[in-house]
Amino acid sequence: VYTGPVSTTTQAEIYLSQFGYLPASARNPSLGGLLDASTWTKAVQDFQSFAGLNVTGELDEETMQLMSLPRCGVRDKVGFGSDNRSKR
Amino acid sequence: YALQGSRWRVKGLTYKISKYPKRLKRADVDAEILRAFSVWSEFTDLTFTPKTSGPVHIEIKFVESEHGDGDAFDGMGGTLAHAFFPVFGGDAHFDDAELWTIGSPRGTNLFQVAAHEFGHSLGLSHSDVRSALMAPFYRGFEPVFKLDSDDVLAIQALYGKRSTQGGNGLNPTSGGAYPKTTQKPIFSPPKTPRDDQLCRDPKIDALFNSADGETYAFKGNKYYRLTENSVADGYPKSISDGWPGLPGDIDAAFTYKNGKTYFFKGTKYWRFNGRSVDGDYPKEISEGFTGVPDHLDAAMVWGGNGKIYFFKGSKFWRFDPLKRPPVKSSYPKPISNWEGLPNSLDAALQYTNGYTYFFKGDKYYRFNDRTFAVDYADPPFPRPSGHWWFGCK
Repeated sequence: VYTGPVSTTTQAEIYLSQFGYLPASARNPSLGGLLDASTWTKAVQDFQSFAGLNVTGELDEETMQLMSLPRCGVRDKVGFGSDNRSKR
Repeated sequence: YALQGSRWRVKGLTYKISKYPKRLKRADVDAEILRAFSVWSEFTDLTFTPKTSGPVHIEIKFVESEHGDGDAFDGMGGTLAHAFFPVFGGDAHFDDAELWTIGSPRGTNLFQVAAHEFGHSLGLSHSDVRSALMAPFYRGFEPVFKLDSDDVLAIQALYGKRSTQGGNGLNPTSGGAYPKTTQKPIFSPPKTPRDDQLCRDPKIDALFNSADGETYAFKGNKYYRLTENSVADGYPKSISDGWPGLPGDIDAAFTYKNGKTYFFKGTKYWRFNGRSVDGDYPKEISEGFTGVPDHLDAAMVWGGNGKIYFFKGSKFWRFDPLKRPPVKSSYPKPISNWEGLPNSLDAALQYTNGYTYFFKGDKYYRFNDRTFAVDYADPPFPRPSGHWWFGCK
């Protein structure tokens, strides 16, 4: 078993699924999945929009930096709170 | 690339398709799945044997929504497929709500997605390299599939290199052909070695990839379209015919991520959109590329950061169009920072395999962005570009 560094992409996937931008399966450590490109791009764009960054859909340095900052991780009944919760 | 942390102890692996997709013929699926495994066995000593019953290493099934592993599929789009890493069993599941297709730009290409999923089954995580098969999203149908060098390095980190190696060493994706393939192995020897002006003097002025994926070499008043291993039939052609308004003896060229191609000569530059000049050109380099010198040797866009690198004499400049100033005050820097590269280059190109190639005189250097040095290889670099790039005798 080799334990190497986790790629930037994987870190972003875990973060984006943790906060509701990608399906929860994206943070399942037992498997890897493949998304269609529009789902991936929209997730990154939605996060960038929420965070007030330039909305590029690219995992640029600024986006990754923001994902690495400590933030509120309010838990709700299904796990972590989501940035995308809709208002009733 | 990134490794998940587990791998198979054996290299002879078995698989079976326990549930086929509803819209494709079984025989076609069998062939595509075999072809997808071959992507990985081409570069390693891994073998994949299909079975129809009994226990196997990798079980494959096409299923919809909730299918027993707790990670339900989500209908068309979204998640296309997922696969378990070796320590979790290696099985691969495909969302049968997708329109799986073979060799068609419609729907979702089964071969490409399967090859990606089997990467997970073998222990690979998602890569940061966008052009890699192991990037986390499906980029659409690619009629000519090429495994990225990043993927090759990844799989070989787990399972070693193939002990019976084919190919000519220019590109890690060279080697045997995939079975029943519609794609061709790249850099196989040309059928008819060429012997023309370019072969007699392989020094070139500029080399670049066009927005539509072709690679062109410019020399004097002529240009050549390069194939995987040679020059396309019907070339050279006149630059003035191919790119109306552009002079000969170009110094440098590159295509930026906006799809526009920039040509440099002396103190001026031209911007082209495909084969048409894109406005009022030429313009002064000092006007459009502040901080970049005139009379360049070479230029290229480096995929690692999307920035533009210019080379002249013993120095290089890094240009970032999004920054002010676009060239930092710490530039120029010495080319000797690029370990193994000579000064006074002729051309530079980041090729579709992820390597960066530099040309000087009749030779070229393959630069490995991962080690940030000219690659050690047998035969060593620099190598004669006539033989390896232009299909010369």
